[in-house]
Amino acid sequence: SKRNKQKDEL
Amino acid sequence: MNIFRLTGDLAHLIAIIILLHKIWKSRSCAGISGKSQVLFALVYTTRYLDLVTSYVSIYNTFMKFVFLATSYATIYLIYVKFKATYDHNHDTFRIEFLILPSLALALLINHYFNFLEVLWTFSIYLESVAILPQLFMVSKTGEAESITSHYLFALGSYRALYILNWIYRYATEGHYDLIAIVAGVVQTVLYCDFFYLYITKVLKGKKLQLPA
Repeated sequence: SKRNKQKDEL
Repeated sequence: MNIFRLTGDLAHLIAIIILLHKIWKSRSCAGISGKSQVLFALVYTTRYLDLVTSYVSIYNTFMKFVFLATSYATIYLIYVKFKATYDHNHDTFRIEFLILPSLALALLINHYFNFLEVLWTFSIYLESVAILPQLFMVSKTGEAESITSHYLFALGSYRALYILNWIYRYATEGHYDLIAIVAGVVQTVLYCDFFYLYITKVLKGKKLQLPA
């Protein structure tokens, strides 16, 4: 599974 | 941040302000779907739970607060302050048919399975269909006030601009999020017939008449 990329979008 | 996402966020903010201003000034929510506004509040609540745990930028935090505050303020105006003007008879879309499938899909298809991520995914799926009660209401009443159509145009444009943002980010950073992209395309496609009517009718000063 994809690593926890930070959610930087609204 | 890029120009597409910035203008997208601004279009989103403008849409919300247009709606809030219209209801406040006219002291009426006639023609507005309270159900869509409930769905939007649910979208922001489930998506911005990380508001206090993760910090991205002052802009990000500020906008999250604004979207949360304005969506609940809109619901307050519709269901409490001006509830006498709320059009129950035309706001009849069964939103459980949007919420439950979005939740089921979020449990099945997500980037990884944990509480915040599943809720984020749920908010992405729900947002793509959250406008349906409003579009349904406009088709039932057969028309929309021009200010409501400006609201819908701005709201529809925001996610269309986000699609350009995703293309730009893939081209420049190689970053993409397929869940957000697919849901964003579905969301934008739902506005297409409205966009057509808006451009061919409203911009020519005519009333927005949907084929009932």
